[in-house]
Amino acid sequence: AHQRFSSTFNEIRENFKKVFSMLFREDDFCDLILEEHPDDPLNHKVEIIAKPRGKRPTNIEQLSGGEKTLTAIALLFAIYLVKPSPFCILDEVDAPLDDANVGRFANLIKEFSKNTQFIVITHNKKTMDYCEVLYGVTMQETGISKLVGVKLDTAENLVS
Amino acid sequence: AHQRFSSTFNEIRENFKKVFSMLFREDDFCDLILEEHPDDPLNHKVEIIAKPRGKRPTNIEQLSGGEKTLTAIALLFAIYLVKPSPFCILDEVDAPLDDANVGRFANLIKEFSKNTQFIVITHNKKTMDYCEVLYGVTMQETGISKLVGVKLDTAENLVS
Amino acid sequence: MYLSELQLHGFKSFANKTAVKFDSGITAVVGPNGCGKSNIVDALRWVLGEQRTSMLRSSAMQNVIFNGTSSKKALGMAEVSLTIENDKAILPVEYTSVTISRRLYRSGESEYLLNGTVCRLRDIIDLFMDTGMGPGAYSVIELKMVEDILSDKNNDRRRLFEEAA
Amino acid sequence: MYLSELQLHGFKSFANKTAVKFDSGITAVVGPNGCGKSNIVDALRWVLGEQRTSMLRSSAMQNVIFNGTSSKKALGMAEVSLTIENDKAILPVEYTSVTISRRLYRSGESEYLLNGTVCRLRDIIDLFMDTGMGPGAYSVIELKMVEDILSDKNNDRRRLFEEAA
Ligand SMILES: Nc1ncnc2c1ncn2[C@@H]1O[C@H](COP(=O)(O)OP(=O)(O)OP(=O)(O)O)[C@@H](O)[C@H]1O
Ligand SMILES: Nc1ncnc2c1ncn2[C@@H]1O[C@H](COP(=O)(O)OP(=O)(O)OP(=O)(O)O)[C@@H](O)[C@H]1O
Ligand SMILES: [Mg+2]
Ligand SMILES: [Mg+2]
Repeated sequence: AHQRFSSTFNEIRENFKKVFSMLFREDDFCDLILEEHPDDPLNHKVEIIAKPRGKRPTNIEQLSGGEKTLTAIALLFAIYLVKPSPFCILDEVDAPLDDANVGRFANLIKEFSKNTQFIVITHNKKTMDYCEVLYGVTMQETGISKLVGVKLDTAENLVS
Repeated sequence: AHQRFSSTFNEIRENFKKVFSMLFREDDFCDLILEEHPDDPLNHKVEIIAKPRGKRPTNIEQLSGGEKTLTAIALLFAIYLVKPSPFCILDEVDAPLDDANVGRFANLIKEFSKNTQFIVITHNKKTMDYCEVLYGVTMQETGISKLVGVKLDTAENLVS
Repeated sequence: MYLSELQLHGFKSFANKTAVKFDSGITAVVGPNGCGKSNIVDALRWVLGEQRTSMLRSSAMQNVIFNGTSSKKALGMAEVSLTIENDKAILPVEYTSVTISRRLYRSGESEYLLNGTVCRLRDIIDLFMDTGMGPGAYSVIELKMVEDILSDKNNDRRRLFEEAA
Repeated sequence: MYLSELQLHGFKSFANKTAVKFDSGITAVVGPNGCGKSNIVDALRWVLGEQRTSMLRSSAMQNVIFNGTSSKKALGMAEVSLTIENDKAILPVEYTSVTISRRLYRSGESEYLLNGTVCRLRDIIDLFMDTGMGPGAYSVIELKMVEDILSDKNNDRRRLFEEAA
């Protein structure tokens, strides 16, 4: 079991480095470290190292809200890729991201959509631009949801 | 001490109803309930009731991300108003809100700004429209923050 | 293998029968706060066999049935159906597409259906074995998970790693 | 009473001396992820006497000093100054405005200043007694608090109510 955890950990670490480099820039550094506890071998913690662009944060807590979210998205994807499902649902994960990072996030989805079907819930107009199909959900009748198929310009009215 | 907690609780409850009605609509219902534990009088919990527009959520967990955020903002403001500081800082609390709710949130700030100075951190262009002064923070030089005073149209370039 | 259609009837805010046809690439779902977008995600989890009410933002399973508004009475049943295209023959090859359905009545009685025939949850789990789909499969990414993996309060990271192993 | 200016030098990502002049109404602070906006909030908390490093997203107090980048060396001191206008004579009337400053050196030595004169944190706390300002005063609203008050995991709600009482 420890063997299998180790190989899974290494695979996740590989994926994390790859996805992180797609979401951040080339000179950004990241890593995953398994803290071994010699006295408690079954309970090591996983440490996340993320250092964007020449910055030297002592740990990920020092990173900004958006930087942390992007790092977490990279790690969640890295784990997902070990046993990928045919589809992946993203519920408003782009909310803390600025426009440039939304673009990188959307490009990541586009890249992975060759092998994975995505359903993306968002309030962000830039994210919507990257999606082939747009559905609007409305609640004209109090408390009752209704679906409408939507073209992009209509979507902008729909989200207000 | 129990007396003072009770009167503070009632004041917060009054404030909560008032602020909630500014953020939601007229037929939306809210309340705060102090769950008394006869066997543990020092440890009652505060329960939040929020029922937007004809919906009947059994508890606030059933509400959507945006509805919960708006309810929490109303409660945090209600508590703040008991012992108001001369200034209030809002750090990206509008991120989960759609355009209509951002508008209500911004109107709330505008209303309270008669007596309170606000510093609002945001990525949202609609929120920016309501602010008198806009500062942009940039990081041209790696890892070093720089401040620029900004007019609204420049701000739109600044956030990407 | 991809999802082609999700049908909701009486599930949370979807009081009326609604069909969502997904694109095989990227489908966006947009709309104002509280209109029902995350309820669609809950419906997907639910029809794939999710039993943990906490994952469905509910304290009791019956809470997923449309509970009425000031203008419409509560319904007695929730039903969700998901149609999956078997284009890569990952599922047994006799199926070109598979429709799984789940129903829940106010009484607490519930049913699962496979292509319209009543079956057990076990049959659905067996069908999706090794496809990466089904209860517990890791297919939803939301901000709550972002916070949990960053704060790592309950050794969440390690738990996620172990589930992938 | 309102904040007129915040000066940062060597505090987190503000390696160079920076002055932020606030509007007496609503001032917006915008910019890309990671550019330093929340660091300004941390600076405000810090100069008002915040001692809890967890509220400053730091594991040790010295972490608020600019820790260098690949192109600029770390600094040896962090200094933040806040100027408050006493327009409503809430503070003792001889002050038209008050400037409080806080300095921290890598050695761990720190200083507080009131209108340029070294003083103790106690003097600053006494000055702001009953004004609603100062350490522990409730002036920042952020999404983390939104989550805490909703989940109420550690009876956070009750604690906030008691602090207001
Ligand atoms: N059983 C139910 N019956 C009727 N309405 C329900 C039921 N369960 C939840 N709801 C309603 O559904 C709404 C939540 O919808 P949902 O979470 O899908 O919103 P959303 O579109 O994701 O919004 P946001 O953008 O704020 O995240 C709530 O207003 C809630 O009252
Ligand atoms: N002591 C320090 N020295 C240098 N840089 C630091 C220090 N502490 C934090 N930083 C850097 O400051 C950045 C965080 O800035 P901040 O949290 O203010 O961003 P933000 O503008 O709020 O972004 P977001 O929109 O994502 O919330 C991080 O990249 C971090 O590495
Ligand atoms: Mg939602
Ligand atoms: Mg921030």
